Amino acid sequence: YSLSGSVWKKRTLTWSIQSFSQRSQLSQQIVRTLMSYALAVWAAESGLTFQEVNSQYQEPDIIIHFARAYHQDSYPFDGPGGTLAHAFFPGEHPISGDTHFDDEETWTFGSTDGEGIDLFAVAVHEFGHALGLGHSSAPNSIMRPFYQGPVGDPGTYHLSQDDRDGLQQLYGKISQTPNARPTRKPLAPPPQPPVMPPGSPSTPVPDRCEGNFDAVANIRGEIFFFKGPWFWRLQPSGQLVSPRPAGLHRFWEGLPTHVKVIQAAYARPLDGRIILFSGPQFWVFQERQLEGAARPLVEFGLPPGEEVDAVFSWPLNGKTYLIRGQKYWRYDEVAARPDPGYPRALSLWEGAPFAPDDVTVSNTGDTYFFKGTHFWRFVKGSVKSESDSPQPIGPKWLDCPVPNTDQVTSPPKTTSKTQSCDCHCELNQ
Amino acid sequence: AENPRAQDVSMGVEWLTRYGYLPPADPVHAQMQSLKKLQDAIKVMQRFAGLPETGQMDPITIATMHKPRCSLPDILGAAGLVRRRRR
Repeated sequence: YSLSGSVWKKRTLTWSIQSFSQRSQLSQQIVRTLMSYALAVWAAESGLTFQEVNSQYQEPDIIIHFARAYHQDSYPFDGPGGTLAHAFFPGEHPISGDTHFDDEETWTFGSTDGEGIDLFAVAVHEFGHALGLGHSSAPNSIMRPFYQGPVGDPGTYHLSQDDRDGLQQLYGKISQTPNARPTRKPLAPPPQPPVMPPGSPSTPVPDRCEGNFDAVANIRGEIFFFKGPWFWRLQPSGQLVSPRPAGLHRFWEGLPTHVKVIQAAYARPLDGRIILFSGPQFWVFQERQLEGAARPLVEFGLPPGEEVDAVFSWPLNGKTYLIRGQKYWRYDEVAARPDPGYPRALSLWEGAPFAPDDVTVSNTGDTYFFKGTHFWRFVKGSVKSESDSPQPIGPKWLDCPVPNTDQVTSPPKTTSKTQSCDCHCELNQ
Repeated sequence: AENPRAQDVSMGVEWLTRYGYLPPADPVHAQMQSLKKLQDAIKVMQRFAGLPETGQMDPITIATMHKPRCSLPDILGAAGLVRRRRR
């Protein structure tokens, strides 16, 4: 499957048919029911809810049109055959999610003689786009770009594994609710929820809003939050790629299966390689592919057997910092050797938490320490945390609600902050 | 295989560009697709269509390009069409 890169942020989507086919043999009632069933196919696998509304009173998220030729969206239809339909990906624009069918096709339902185009099959495909899926090359996918004929009874049709994987990458999977099924009288018995195999995307995943990440890294502008064998990706726009985490080993190709936790990660500025740390070892990736074997942390100047809590590259000097407990090491990427005179006390970073879960630098150059459910911000180039630190991670980074006051845990101990001092600053510190 | 007709090649390149398999034409410079790029694009198209990946504009590939389909590009990004959301 492929993803368009956009996703609905809400879980209840409204829809309405704004114009019906002028030449179809199908009644308006049948068309509405088929649309309802086509949406229910996606709802059944994602927990999304689709609600038909009267567009006179409310602007629906998904507006369905039957139109011919040029119909004011820059993608004119072309008469019978050729282009059958199209839909717009999720977004904030009024046309986002809208789904258009070429009214010059012969739309059919339940045709056994192979005549016409099966409206239900095309509608399921187009609603996949309206939810954020692109085209797929998987053999059984409804998202293949070419029309492949009727798909059978709308009441018993269910998505292929490829389609489910794509959908659940976007919206996760939650238990089916009564609203996920069509509210109209069914044409056939409603579909049974499929039995999911172990290790499928329905496997329980951690709650990103609980924090306590193992590692956080800025990789080419996206912030990756690692937790156990999962990770979330936050796009530069601030939007999560998916609320559901991706599996570590499905993404980082070649990462040994025994590695269940990434303790720290960073993108090497010199060559863009991505370095993942776990235990006393690290792995180097080019894009998503592993390069070579595991390497020991002693290469960064740490004692044999030592592990790291956090690693980050500081843009101010281009050096890489490796933190463990209350001390840190520094590595010179250009010289490809550890700087002498380390470890030193973490107290250089005033107000930072000891043994941070990880540290990363944002796209604006600010440095962020993460620990537990909080983060500490150091403005670009500064080693003194901002006065409003720490703050809860969830609301700022991961689209989580602001925690109630009775849920707030006290932030961990930090390095002391100086109020004022007669300081002597050494150039190399 | 028999060489495809010039019209078929022309139609095929236009089709591959429309659905994202080939980059859109540069409005400033005339450009020619390399044969390798064209063959790679045809192979990817054939994968989406469930055809043998020959990389050739063979009759079955040409016929598939005339089949009914969804009008969104198969390869997102290259065509740059679907991100426009103007009414």
